[in-house]
Amino acid sequence: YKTFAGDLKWDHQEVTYRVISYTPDMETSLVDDAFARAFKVWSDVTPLTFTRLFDGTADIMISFGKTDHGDPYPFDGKDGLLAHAYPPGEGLQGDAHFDDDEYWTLGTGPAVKTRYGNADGAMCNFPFTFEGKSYTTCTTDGRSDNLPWCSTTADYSRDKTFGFCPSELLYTFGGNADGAECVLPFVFMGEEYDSCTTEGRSDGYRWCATTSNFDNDKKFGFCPSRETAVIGGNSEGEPCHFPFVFLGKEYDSCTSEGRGDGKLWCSTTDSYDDDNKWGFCPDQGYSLFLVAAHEFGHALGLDHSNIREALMYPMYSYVKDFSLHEDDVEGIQYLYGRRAGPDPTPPQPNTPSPTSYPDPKTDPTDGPTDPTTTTRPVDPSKDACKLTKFDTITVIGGELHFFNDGQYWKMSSGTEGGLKGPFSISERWSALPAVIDSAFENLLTRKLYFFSGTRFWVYTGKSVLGPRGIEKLGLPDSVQKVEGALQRGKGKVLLFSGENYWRLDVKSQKIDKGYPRYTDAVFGGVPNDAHDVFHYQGHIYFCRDRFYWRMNSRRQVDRVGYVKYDLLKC
Amino acid sequence: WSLPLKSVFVTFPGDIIKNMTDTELADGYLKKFGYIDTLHRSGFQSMVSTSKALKRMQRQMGLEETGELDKSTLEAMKRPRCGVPDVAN
Repeated sequence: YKTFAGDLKWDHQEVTYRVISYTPDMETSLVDDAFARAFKVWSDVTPLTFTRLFDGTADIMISFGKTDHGDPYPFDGKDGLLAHAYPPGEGLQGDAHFDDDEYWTLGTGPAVKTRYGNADGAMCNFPFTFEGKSYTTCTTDGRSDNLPWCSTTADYSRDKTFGFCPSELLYTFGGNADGAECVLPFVFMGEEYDSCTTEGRSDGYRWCATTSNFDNDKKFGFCPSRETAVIGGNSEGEPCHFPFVFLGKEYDSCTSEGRGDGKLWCSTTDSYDDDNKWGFCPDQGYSLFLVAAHEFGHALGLDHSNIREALMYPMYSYVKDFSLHEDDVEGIQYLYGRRAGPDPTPPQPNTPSPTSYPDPKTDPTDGPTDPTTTTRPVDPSKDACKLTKFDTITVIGGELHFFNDGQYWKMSSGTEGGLKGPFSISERWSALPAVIDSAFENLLTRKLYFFSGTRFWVYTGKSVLGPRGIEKLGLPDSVQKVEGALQRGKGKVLLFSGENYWRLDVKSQKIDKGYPRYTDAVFGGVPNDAHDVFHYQGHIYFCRDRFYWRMNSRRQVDRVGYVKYDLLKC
Repeated sequence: WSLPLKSVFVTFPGDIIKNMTDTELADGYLKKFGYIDTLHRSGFQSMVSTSKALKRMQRQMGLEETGELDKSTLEAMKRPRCGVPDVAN
């Protein structure tokens, strides 16, 4: 292996990435998945973590482009250069670019993920039979709406599982129309277009308007390529036309005639001689996963290896069951060290020494007669000590946070102790509503999850995903709000609502089977209508009104007290 | 047997012209991937550096280090690859 001069590497372990643009060759979720798997190749053997951002500047900015794509190293059309990436550092450094004159697949021919239909987004199964005929591509046979579809098993007549294939009639990607399908015909610069076009663009990408008049509405999206579309040439996105005439001879299939490089091409009209419209024929394509894993190796600080079987070898070769070569592992661990054993567990803070607290039998409103000793310069109406209940209490960055009606306070555990705030929720998390029912920080990824009513938001640093419906996590419609969240070990979080709780698998973003369970069946001795549940300094806290029930790691309630005095230190 | 058809090479509109001689292809490859330092090029020196550059490329690719533009070296130069140079400069 080789590293770049000066052992260029990231000076932090939580590396961020952002996908700036997509290829029309594969559905965007397939592209996202290929990149995520490519990053996992490296996070599996190092302490590095990779977090995806959806806006702003990430360490590794990923984009597709053709020929001259905005940096000093133009791509070269189909084949040849597939992609390149820059070593770690600021700006362009660390970025990865993929040549979109290539045919991007998973390495074994068209990777067609379906939408709608009844196969829940399964991939097309080529070949498949339908009404006794065998198909190796999507077809509009059997439909009158001209939408291409495919079977997701080998025999549609037997299994009847199908989905719709990428088509501009179904959806677009990128642009500013949230993936809406094309409206054909549409008007652009006063002209009418009845198909996608590259007009008006210098990057060769096909686009369409998602209303009937782009000049008025300025709404557009990029057109996904159909799996029959030619690659490169001058007819991007068009299918081959068979038969076609070339140099006076008729061809019923792709040919390498007329070329010195042996590549298979076809005409996209019935006569190449007349129209000169052509493109390369779809082939096995290049595995976006494999090429991305290689490029991300560069973006992390690895140069090329001279071991033919290593991922960082400069030349592409498809591998079905990929695993990192020891040469790659040695190189990346030279830069970042090994992955420390099992998943890193956050350090357990020392449990606080027991402090006296007023007997809950007395009416807490009596409380201590002397005025609160806190010297917080706050507007009295915003004094946390005057609140009898918070919307939610949670731990973020190891500090207790108290949320109430658009504001929050935080109890810093450092030397300067004491409650800080109020702060404005919207200033720090602009997408959030005023009332937060519960929140938690995923200690592995540092992502912050906020729940309000039946919606939730996921913050990664400044970037946010959401709002999304909590039903997306698999919670039933009966759940009107999530009232508590408890981290439980590796990538699991318990979500509490009413008398029940569910276990969320954070990685799959799905509720585990076998839930809900009754809270008091598992957490004996605490109220089963707690409006807040959180984990703090080795204990679980269940809050109801002014009181909290504290449970230790053996699930014994070892304290009942006042939020106000024990947690807010009023 | 009919005489083999003389292949006619056509220039396809929009094609990124790649019809070049083997020597042109090799020269471009060695420069692009950092095997030939594109500075200080002169006549005699260029012959030495091309042979030396070929040997470096053959070593990087695990090929026999002949310093010649042989078949396996030419094939390696035509294979799809990453655009990052092999010799950092």
